[in-house]
Amino acid sequence: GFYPNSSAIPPDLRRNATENVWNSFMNFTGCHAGMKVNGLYKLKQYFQHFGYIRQTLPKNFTDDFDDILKNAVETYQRNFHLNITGELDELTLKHVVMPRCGVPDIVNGTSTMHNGRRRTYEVSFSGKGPRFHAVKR
Amino acid sequence: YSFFPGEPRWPERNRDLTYAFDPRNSLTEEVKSVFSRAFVRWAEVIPVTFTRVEVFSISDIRIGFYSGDHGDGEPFDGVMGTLAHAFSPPNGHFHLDGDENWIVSGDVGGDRLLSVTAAVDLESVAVHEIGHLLGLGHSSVQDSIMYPTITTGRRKVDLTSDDVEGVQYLYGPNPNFNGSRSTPPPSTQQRDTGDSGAAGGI
Repeated sequence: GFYPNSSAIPPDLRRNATENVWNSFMNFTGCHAGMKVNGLYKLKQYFQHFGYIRQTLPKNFTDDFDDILKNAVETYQRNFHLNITGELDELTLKHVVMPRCGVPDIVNGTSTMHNGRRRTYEVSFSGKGPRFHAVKR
Repeated sequence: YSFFPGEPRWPERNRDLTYAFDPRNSLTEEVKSVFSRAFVRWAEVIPVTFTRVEVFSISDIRIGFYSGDHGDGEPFDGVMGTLAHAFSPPNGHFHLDGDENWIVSGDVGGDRLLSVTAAVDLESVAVHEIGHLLGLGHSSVQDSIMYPTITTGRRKVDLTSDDVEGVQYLYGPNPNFNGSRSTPPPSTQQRDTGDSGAAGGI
């Protein structure tokens, strides 16, 4: 629904808004490689959706905290400047459950989000016409 | 800033883009004006214009609010979670989750925190998704518009230098862009160009 401002949202709608579909991921706080935790496959599906696990892998994941998940967590932590531990610490999971855009962070297996800044510095001296290219080595 | 693979962008011959709303949503003018403001923020920094049209099927950018599975293989998930998604050029699809509590602030202004956390600021999400429609991927710069997550209750609509650098790499600068931008952009302009001209700041 659309509201002119946040206080116009009916209280019951506010309440269910806190029932974020991803909130259950917070139950995985402290999990790390080698563990088997009920429901962990859903987090793997989340990481696959946003590009941290290859699309080519079958979606019927297990609940094992395996290397696939560990790598996905590390890449996610790197992209969002979190401590790169490969473990599901509270800060990482608090970030995971934040509302977000549905477009994947990683497309076709290449994560440019963290170092996406191009190494070519383009300096435009005018709105149009030739541009001066400089390449930083 | 980052780009989609192949760095897709709107071709030179088609930089006067049109956008329309799915008539099935029956959106109010107030809701539509939020998107107008969002388009103006990008049009100020690049030589691309955005014009609202009424014929949904033939516009370059097609905006709609949908719930759950809406036919593009990327179902929405109810309140919170995934808020919206948009596709890279020249696809033009821009979908928002109809189950969210969208704040149509109306009182234009820059970034700030909304009083209730269960709310999502529509203009903040619109500015972000338009970045995708122009060809930008996600950025790890936390304050940038193209950062993938948004804190509930937060309004974040001002382009940062990271966003401007990225989009100007794809399209070049708006010749009228002098490094500063008007805030707030005009809210009633039917033809959303970037040449509102008033000074502002990144």
